[in-house]
Order: sequence, then C-alpha cells, then structure tokens
Amino acid sequence: DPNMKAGTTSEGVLANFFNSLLSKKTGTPA
Amino acid sequence: SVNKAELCDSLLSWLKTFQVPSCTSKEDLTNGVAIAHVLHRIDPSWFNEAWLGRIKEERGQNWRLKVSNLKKILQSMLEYYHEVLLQQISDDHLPDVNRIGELNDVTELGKLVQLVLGCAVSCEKKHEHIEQIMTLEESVQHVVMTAIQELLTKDTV
Repeated sequence: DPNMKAGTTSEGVLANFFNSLLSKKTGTPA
Repeated sequence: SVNKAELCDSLLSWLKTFQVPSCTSKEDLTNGVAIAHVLHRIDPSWFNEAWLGRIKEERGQNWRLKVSNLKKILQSMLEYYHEVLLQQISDDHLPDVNRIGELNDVTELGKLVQLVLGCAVSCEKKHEHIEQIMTLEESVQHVVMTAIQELLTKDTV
C-alpha cells in the first residue's frame, strides 16, 4: 500500500530528525 | 523556506501545550504576554520572574505597549541565543515587532514564534520540549521540523 509506505516514511523522517536533535549537545553550535 | 503564516498556525498548537493564560488565538500572541510566559517555562533562570514582571498586560488595543513588550522579548531572546545557546540569528529571521504590535502581522509573528521554538529545542530542558512536540499532529510536526532546520542551517556561525 503506497499510502501506508509514505506514512511510515514520513513518520520515520520525523522520528530521525527529532531523535538527532535530542542527541545534540546543549549549548553547542549546530 | 517555511510559510510564516502557516508556521504561525502550527506553532500556536505547540504554544497551547504550555497551558499559559491568553494563548487561544494568534491575536492573543501579539501583545507578547503569552509568549513571555512560555519563555519563562522554557528557561526560568534566564526569562525569570523579574523579567516577566516587565512584560505588561495590555487592555484593548494599545499598540505602543504591545511593541514595547515585544521589543523586550526579542532583545532577551537574542541575548539568550548569543550567551546561552551560543548561536547567532541571521537578520532574515529577525521579526519586525512594530508590524506585529501595530498590524497583527502574522508573517512577522511567525518569525518571532520560530525564535521561541529555537530556544525550546536547544535549551537544557530540550528533551521535555522535543518529546512534547513529538506528541503533536504529524502535519504540525513537519512544519515544526522545517522551521527548526531553517533556523539551525542559516544561523550557525
């Protein structure tokens, strides 16, 4: 199902992004 | 880049999660009071009680008071970025607070709230804030993500 695939991909992109943000050290320039 | 008016709608959903007073519509945000309370929640040691006390409640449409509040907020946020987060903000991201106070300009308001978001996801309590963002509707999360990427990529020195 392409829709399901897109949804999963979209969720994956969001999760990756926010998790990488969480692992970044506070007070350090990006 | 993010459409700032759309950003404003999405970030209003996020701001509501702080459950501060007078934070139900974009117009509510234009006097700075709700935004100041959110910043106080984000980092109470920087945006402290004394600072919060300088942000005056506005009755009616006193645009001078609104602009005065918004200038104090913007100034303190820029100092926070510079001194605590060690990030600099490019001129492209600086909102025209006069347009927010006088005209309720949602594009400029979007820029201001984007800076608040940047503080939340980079401060010491960022875990709490990012986890809260991850509970929001997926469409909102996408806008938030793009807004954060825009800030992080352009502002690094």
